[in-house]
Amino acid sequence: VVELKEVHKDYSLGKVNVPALKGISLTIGEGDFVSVAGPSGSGKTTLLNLIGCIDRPTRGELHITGQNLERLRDRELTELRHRTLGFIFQTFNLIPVLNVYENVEFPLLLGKRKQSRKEEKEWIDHIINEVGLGDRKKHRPNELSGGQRQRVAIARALVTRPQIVLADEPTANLDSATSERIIELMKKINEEQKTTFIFSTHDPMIVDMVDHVIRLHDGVIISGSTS
Amino acid sequence: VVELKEVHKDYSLGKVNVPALKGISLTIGEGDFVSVAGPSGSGKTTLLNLIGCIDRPTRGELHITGQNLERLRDRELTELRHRTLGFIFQTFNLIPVLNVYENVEFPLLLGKRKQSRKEEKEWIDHIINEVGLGDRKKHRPNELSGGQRQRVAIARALVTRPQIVLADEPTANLDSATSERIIELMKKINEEQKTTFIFSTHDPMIVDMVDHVIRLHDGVIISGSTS
Ligand SMILES: Nc1ncnc2c1ncn2[C@@H]1O[C@H](COP(=O)(O)OP(=O)(O)OP(=O)(O)O)[C@@H](O)[C@H]1O
Ligand SMILES: Nc1ncnc2c1ncn2[C@@H]1O[C@H](COP(=O)(O)OP(=O)(O)OP(=O)(O)O)[C@@H](O)[C@H]1O
Ligand SMILES: [Mg+2]
Ligand SMILES: [Mg+2]
Repeated sequence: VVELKEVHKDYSLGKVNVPALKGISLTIGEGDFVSVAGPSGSGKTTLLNLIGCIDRPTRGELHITGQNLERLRDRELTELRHRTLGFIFQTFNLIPVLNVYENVEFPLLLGKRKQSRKEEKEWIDHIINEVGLGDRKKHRPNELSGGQRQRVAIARALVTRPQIVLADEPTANLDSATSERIIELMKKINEEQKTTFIFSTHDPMIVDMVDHVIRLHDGVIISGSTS
Repeated sequence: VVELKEVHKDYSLGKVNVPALKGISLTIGEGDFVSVAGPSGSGKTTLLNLIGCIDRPTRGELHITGQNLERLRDRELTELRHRTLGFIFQTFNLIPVLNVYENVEFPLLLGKRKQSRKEEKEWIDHIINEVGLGDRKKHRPNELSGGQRQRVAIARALVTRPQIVLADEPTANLDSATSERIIELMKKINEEQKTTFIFSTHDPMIVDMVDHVIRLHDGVIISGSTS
């Protein structure tokens, strides 16, 4: 469901070229539960941003659900992203003026409504309870702890029942008991809905619970390029 | 060097009262290397913000380096903070328009200069190299990875050689090799400069390396209130 062929990503900083990904080739199957692991600065977020259609590669091919991203215009890329993907950002990117409930509900307002209003509300409440924020629904992001904000970002990414979830360091700000609960929730969604999960993480607990690890070092895959 | 007596912190959310800390009493000695540990939402950041003079308690007493904070006006509190404390925020709070070097240099520009311009530059470069960002000095925060931003926040907190360093989840976004290197750096500063370090963390590596752990649960200390 995800295929990369010789993907490169360079950032330019004034005249300096910063090669963040240096020729990445990998495949991820539908329903896989995998993690990208590697040191700080090795390119994990960059890789997830390319797979998540948030950024474009400098060169190389990306295929998501069989579509060659290079052939899609920006508007079609955005469409694919809304329909197919859920993204948990390393920096959360919550909307400051909305409370927990409204932040989680937000992606559902962007597409056509697929359920009745009542079913939608029950689903949103269910997801919020599953991440342990049932008693914080009216709080805004600046009225939450770091780990609570992280869990809002997680709930928001899961609410549209996406085909592929990209999770960038989803447990960085969570204690081990809460982390375990969150990963169990994701494993359950993976088994019941065949959702593909792609983590980027340093958390050894996630690395232990995934089926497959793609090891990144300095922009290059050193092991695990095929599931 | 830090003493709390029956400290409470309530947040108000419209008409609802959210008690984040419910009667905290603790002492931390000069030169201690301690950590506050506890689940997400248990009050760690709130506690560090009170000790770090970033927020005031709802009731109770705080004494920092012998001074009763209640007796200080806001301007004197800010003065104490600049002179005595270094703070590593859970959300980094870097200045977006400044690059790595300028962000780390910034606290030194706020006080009177204590070294020659040349010595100051060498010290800033040294700290930046110690956190592994020597080749990223000209990057701005949005041109850095999550863990690199975290390390800028760390370097910035250490550059004024403060008496007390408050580190809120300083390794959340770091891989284990980088984390270990950072904690070793802090241990070295603790031993050489007798700097007091107070961590808030979920990272078991830090919990293993500190002399003492203060366990927080739901706004209450359940163990470790005296070093
Ligand atoms: N401004 C605020 N208004 C209302 N409630 C708040 C506010 N800030 C924090 N809280 C609540 O206070 C409690 C303690 O928050 P705090 O940030 O201290 O937790 P924490 O232990 O640092 O958590 P984490 O490990 O997730 O960072 C949380 O339950 C949070 O929802
Ligand atoms: N906009 C940018 N301009 C220049 N360089 C960048 C930019 N964004 C990222 N980089 C560099 O690209 C490299 C890879 O960054 P990336 O964010 O993918 O790392 P990462 O593996 O996610 O790290 P971390 O574990 O610290 O989050 C880093 O060395 C970073 O400095
Ligand atoms: Mg990253
Ligand atoms: Mg916190």
